[in-house]
Amino acid sequence: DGDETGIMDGLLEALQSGAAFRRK
Amino acid sequence: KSAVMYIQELRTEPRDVQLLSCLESLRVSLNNNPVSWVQTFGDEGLSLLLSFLKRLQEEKEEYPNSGISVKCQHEIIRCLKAFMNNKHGLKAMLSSADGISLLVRAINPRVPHMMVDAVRLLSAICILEHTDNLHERVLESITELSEERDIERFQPLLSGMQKSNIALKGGCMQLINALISRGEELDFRIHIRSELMRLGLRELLSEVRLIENEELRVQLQVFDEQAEEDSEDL
Repeated sequence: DGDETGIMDGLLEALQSGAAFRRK
Repeated sequence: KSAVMYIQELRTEPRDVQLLSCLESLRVSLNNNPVSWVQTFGDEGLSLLLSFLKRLQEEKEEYPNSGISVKCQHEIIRCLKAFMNNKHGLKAMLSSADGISLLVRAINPRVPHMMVDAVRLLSAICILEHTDNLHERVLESITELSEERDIERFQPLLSGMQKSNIALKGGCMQLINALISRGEELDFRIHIRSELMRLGLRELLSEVRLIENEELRVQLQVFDEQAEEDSEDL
């Protein structure tokens, strides 16, 4: 998976949707 | 243009309009080429971008071309966002000595649209699964810069929330939520929250609550829920 792109996009999306903050 | 051509062009130290057009084209290339292209641009390209950003940030604001200088700074931040959209770019940025602190310096409430991108990228860095605590590195940079300027460390974030730019309000809330949510210790989280409250966050939040906006609603909900859970733990 070394050449996958979209990692930053994914993080920004998770922040915006709130998913990044759901307690694991 | 190839990645090497951009590096060569940046090495000629273009300024103002020339620099801006080079950066705009570079951002498109970083966004639209495969990861291998970004890897070729790599560490050297990154260090050139960061050195330009540093120099532009250090230029005094009364510098005659400060308008274009700000445009160039914002364009560099956009390039960094594209550069960090893969594992290699992200790793290079995180291992650079001053990448995070230069992003923190871009938290400038006088340039709201650039500040939106800066706080969002810093929030993303905070939540990235990583061996060391990236949110602590971000907080350290915020603290260091505030000591340099002799201001409260969260003042720029609260000033950003006072701006009419709704995306900026949301971005500032994201960084606040990211810094608090990644704090492992309960008393750390409570300490940050009380520090923000002391600076007037409570009043600001009561205004933000009146704004009909989905992105803000999500961030407010996260903030409230985390505060509630923490007070229950307490």
